[in-house]
Amino acid sequence: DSDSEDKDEL
Amino acid sequence: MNIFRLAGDLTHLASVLVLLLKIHTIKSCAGISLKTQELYAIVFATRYLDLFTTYISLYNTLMKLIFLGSSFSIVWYIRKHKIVRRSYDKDQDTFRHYFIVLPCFVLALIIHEKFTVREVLWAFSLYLEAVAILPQLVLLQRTRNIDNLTGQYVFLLGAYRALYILNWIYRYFTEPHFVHWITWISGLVQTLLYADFFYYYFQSMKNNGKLQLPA
Repeated sequence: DSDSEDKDEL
Repeated sequence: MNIFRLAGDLTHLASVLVLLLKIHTIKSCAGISLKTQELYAIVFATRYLDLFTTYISLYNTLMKLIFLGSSFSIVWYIRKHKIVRRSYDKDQDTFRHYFIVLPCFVLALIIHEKFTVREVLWAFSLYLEAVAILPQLVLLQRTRNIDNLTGQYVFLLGAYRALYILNWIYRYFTEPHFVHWITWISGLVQTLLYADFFYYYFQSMKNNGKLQLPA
């Protein structure tokens, strides 16, 4: 699953 | 970073800077919905609160600071500036935006990636951003025609979200585990909300008159 760390978008 | 996302971020940046510049130079906020600006300030505040904890890149941090600064200063101008506030027609900008804040918050409590404060607020900020333009679109319908800068503002906002959809498609095909349903669906809903505005915007560009929205 997508961990919250890859929230690299604005 | 891909070209769609960079173009999207720059278009988004242009939309807030165009608006701030308009308000600052002509000292007027006629046609601008304070409610939409307040919702955007909440969107940025709830999404960028990780600004001080997680460092992603200089670009990311700089852009977050600019978006936070510009959205809050726009709200300040319309609410507090002695000249600008006079041109705010509060009896037209009557969209009860708490009616969208609460459902977005409840939805975020139900649908999120992880049940942590940061993740719930992140989902909340995405749902809220999708509908934050509604008070502005309602105000445009009420005031029937709009001046060019307001039209440009809404147009740039719509373009930014449309570019982001291209960015998500690109990342879906290039990055194996890049799946963010919450972002994609709320981003799509947001762009669809702009669709009818775009239709009238291009119509008015064609017969390059004032933008007349149907009653």
